[in-house]
Amino acid sequence: SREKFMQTFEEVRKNFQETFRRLFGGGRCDVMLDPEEPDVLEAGIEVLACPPGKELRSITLLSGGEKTMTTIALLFAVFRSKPSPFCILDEVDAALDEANIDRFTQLLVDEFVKDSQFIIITHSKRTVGIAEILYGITMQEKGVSKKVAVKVEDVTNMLN
Amino acid sequence: SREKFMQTFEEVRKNFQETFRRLFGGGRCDVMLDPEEPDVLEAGIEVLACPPGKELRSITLLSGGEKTMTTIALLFAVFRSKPSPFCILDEVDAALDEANIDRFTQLLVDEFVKDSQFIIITHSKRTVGIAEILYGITMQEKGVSKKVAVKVEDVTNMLN
Amino acid sequence: MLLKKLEMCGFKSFADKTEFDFQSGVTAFVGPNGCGKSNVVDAVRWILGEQSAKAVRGTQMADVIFNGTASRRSLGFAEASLTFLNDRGILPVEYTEVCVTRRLYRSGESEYFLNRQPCRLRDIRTLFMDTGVGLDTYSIIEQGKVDKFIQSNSKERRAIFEEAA
Amino acid sequence: MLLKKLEMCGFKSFADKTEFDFQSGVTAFVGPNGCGKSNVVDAVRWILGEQSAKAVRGTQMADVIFNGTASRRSLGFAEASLTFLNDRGILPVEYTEVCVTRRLYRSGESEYFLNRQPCRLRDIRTLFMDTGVGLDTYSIIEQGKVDKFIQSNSKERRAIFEEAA
Ligand SMILES: Nc1ncnc2c1ncn2[C@@H]1O[C@H](COP(=O)(O)OP(=O)(O)OP(=O)(O)O)[C@@H](O)[C@H]1O
Ligand SMILES: Nc1ncnc2c1ncn2[C@@H]1O[C@H](COP(=O)(O)OP(=O)(O)OP(=O)(O)O)[C@@H](O)[C@H]1O
Ligand SMILES: [Mg+2]
Ligand SMILES: [Mg+2]
Repeated sequence: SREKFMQTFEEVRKNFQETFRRLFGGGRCDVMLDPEEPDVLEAGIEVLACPPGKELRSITLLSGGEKTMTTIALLFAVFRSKPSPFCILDEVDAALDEANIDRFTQLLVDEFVKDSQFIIITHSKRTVGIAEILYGITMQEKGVSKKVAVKVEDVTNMLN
Repeated sequence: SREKFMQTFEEVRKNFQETFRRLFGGGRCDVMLDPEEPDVLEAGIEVLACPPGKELRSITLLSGGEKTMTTIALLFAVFRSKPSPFCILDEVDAALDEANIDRFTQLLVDEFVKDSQFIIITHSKRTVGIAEILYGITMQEKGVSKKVAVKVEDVTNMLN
Repeated sequence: MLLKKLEMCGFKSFADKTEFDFQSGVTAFVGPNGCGKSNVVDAVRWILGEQSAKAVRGTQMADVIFNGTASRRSLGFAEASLTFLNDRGILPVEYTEVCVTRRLYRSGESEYFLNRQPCRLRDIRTLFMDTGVGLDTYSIIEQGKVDKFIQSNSKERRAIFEEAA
Repeated sequence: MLLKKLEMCGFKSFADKTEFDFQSGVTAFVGPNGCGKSNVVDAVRWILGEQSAKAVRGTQMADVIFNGTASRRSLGFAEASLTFLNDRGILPVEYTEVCVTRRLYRSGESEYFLNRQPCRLRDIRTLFMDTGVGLDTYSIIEQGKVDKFIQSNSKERRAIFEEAA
């Protein structure tokens, strides 16, 4: 129904502006329904994102890391309005530098870990740092995956 | 012309099998022209890749890192048959673990640096280790890119 | 509701029975390239009823059955289960623990189980309706797809908002 | 043939004149997310004659002109040059150093220069024909596109072989 959609849309929009400012340490962003389309249930959605100190430009001009952070901000915004019991993130931090990995993991721990479980696959030792449980997977026997107990200290040598 | 294409195709195929074995430390691979298409100048190209100890499966089942290494093997195979004066690689190592970054950089230095110049953008300190020249780019003034002189040792603290 | 356990046997590269226990908070998976981390994500998607082979990175659904290595024969079926703690009764069943199992045979026959009792895919879909668990767009982000939302066209972006509504 | 220097002024986030010298071997670029590393790759593609705004991540070609920050005004044009050392005469000109320059004004007017002399895009294309330098598929791998070759369909894969033939 239209009311329900518009209510959720406005909520996510407000959340998006907050999580974006948290992840980028400033700047501004917005999500807008296509003004040309009269029916909100048919309209496409435009995303605007402007990192701090920069001008507002098309999102295609954002860098790889900025696009990832913008997507994470939107994901978290949706999560805030309707948390899912669990969330699986497979190497979402691959394009991020150290400072952005820290902001992403910090926001995750501060706001979202209390409502949902997170399963995160990563090659980064900073991301491993926020895990309560850590599993290693190896193929000592080529082609066959096995679970291995790992401690955070031995892993941090293995990871980037 | 058909002869020229077939000659290059066979050369690249042979090179691919060698660079793949070097990058994966074994295994086998192949490139094949679509047997259903009689004209070699029209036929699509199939890629087969089988990491060591595994069975041959569709390339869609390869992992993120295995796909990257297979693509790099093919790129190097084409380079060997027709080196380009320079090559630009923008964060091709993002999905690779430490061991694969070492194999990729090792092969690059052993075989390809003598024929071509390489410009590499990376967040990994292992990849930085093979550079003769290192440039940093920062935005001390927000939104404006500036060149910064960096030494390898200060960079390795900054990188993953 | 809490995800308690994932069990796999004969699913992709997990030839032998493998179990992962979960608690609240963050669970991290690490390991070298090609060791089987993303196969864990495929297993979760598959158990929740994924019907597209491409969405679990195969060309046909039988690609999820362990198909052998240089030193092991391929297996005849793949099986994987997810166990949830239904402590707040979010799932519309009277059990406090709910275990969803899926099995696929080389013959193409597919079976679903709810707490070890045979059921249909439809039952699993109904079970998770409106709980936020499922194959929707925002609770599973596959490898390399983190930008998919920004790259997609404006109509496709609606999906994430419609899920949340 | 050696790539000697890249100069940019008003190109994307490089508002001020910036020069990068190259030697043989490997040159690495590092820096935080969003600082301008991939813009360097776009500059090289653009100088070599790229006509598609999308291939330099814009929606129109004027997106390559520095368009201001919170504390700086936007500029009226973008300019970038690549200098090659033509020591073995691979490039069909008698100069030992060849400098290719491209300029774009907000008005949409575009200029090309060869060693500071005005020329046409066609002249630049002819200059690099069959040297392996150019916008072909295998000498520039953009960010996030390393798998493009594996993901593409079998007909698209032909491009990399045809370039090399
Ligand atoms: N049915 C199957 N039987 C056996 N092995 C399989 C099967 N399907 C996929 N595999 C293997 O699983 C491996 C891929 O695993 P996966 O994608 O989980 O790796 P990963 O740990 O995510 O690696 P990366 O860090 O590179 O992303 C491949 O080498 C593939 O051959
Ligand atoms: N015409 C322009 N004027 C000013 N800034 C621009 C212009 N075009 C793009 N930019 C800015 O350049 C930045 C992107 O730079 P780039 O993609 O090179 O980053 P990067 O260093 O590659 O980062 P990452 O490590 O995340 O990939 C964006 O923030 C964008 O706003
Ligand atoms: Mg993976
Ligand atoms: Mg970049």
